[in-house]
Amino acid sequence: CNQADLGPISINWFEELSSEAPP
Amino acid sequence: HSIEQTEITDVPAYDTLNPGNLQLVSKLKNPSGSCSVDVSATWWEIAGVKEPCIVTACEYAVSLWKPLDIWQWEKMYSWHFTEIPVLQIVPMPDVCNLVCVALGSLEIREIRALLCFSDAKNENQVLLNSGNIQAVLGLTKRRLVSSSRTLCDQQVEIVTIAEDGGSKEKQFLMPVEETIQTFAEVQGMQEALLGTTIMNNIVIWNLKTGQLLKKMPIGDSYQASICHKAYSEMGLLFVVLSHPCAKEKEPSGSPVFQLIVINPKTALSMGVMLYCLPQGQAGRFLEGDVKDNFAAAVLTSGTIAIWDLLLGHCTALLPPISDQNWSFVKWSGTDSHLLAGQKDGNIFVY
Repeated sequence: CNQADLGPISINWFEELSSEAPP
Repeated sequence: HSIEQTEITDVPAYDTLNPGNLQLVSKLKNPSGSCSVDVSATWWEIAGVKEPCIVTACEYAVSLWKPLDIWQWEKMYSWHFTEIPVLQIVPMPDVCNLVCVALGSLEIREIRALLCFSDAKNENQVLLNSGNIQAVLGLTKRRLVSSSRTLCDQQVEIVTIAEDGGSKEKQFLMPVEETIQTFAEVQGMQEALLGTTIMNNIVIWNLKTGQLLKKMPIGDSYQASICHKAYSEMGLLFVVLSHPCAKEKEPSGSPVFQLIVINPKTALSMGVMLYCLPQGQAGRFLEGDVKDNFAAAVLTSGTIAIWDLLLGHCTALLPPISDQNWSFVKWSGTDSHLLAGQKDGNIFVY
């Protein structure tokens, strides 16, 4: 599949989403 | 040897794909004659030694089978249920001396921990949760996650099971508006829990904080998806799904499992691979299990099919035997066995 179709990727997605999500 | 003990029977040789990969080693016979519903494998300490045991579930009894000799098992203990039938065994990864079961009819009504104490001080069955439970999964560190519906919303709860089978600790995860269909741990990420919903979304929680991190739509083509495996690699989330509602015929064959990739940051997703039946084989997913890189499914045709997820194709087919369709299939969590069951209570170990 074409990775570009998935948008910008972050290796640390779990930590980043945890810091953005409501507590 | 009583009829409860194992026996090896003559099974027709298969003229199928790589039949040599699967070798029948024994058969566990259920003497009660009641309908067989599930099978699993677990570790149990017997005379100070941890042994790989098999757990079988009939409608009103769950039995623990200990290994006797090579490929032989003997029934060691049975738990009986009088009011609510057994729906499924809930495998608990990395535990010893503990079996969890879900009881109910259409929906799960109770989850119980089953133990085996010889003293009268402790109960051998402990109620862990009750209500209208939609999904349950055994997690590492003796934890069990379940989602249940209350009058106004849905509750997602984690219980940690104590040595005596009671719930030691309770934690609630942030609820989702939609009904959760299945849970899955994300391999290699101890704090991540994934759920599929009946509205074709995948949700992710942080197990440590209870936060709901993201809701990701996966499209109408993934209706009523069951998640069998999830892992994160290079910032992307890979998920193996099956679709009980999938169409029986696609141009590439009958798809049974599917690998999709999701970018959790953007919630964008796409299909990576379809795991289809070989040409000439009919059927769609009824029940199945994924372990490491292997997927096994009982199909509507009564056959079991096995895929190598890395190779991308079906590697073995087990047609119905003794004129009996297969009704469930599980990979053993203790070794490299495939456990296949028929409704009449016969369990075949490959």
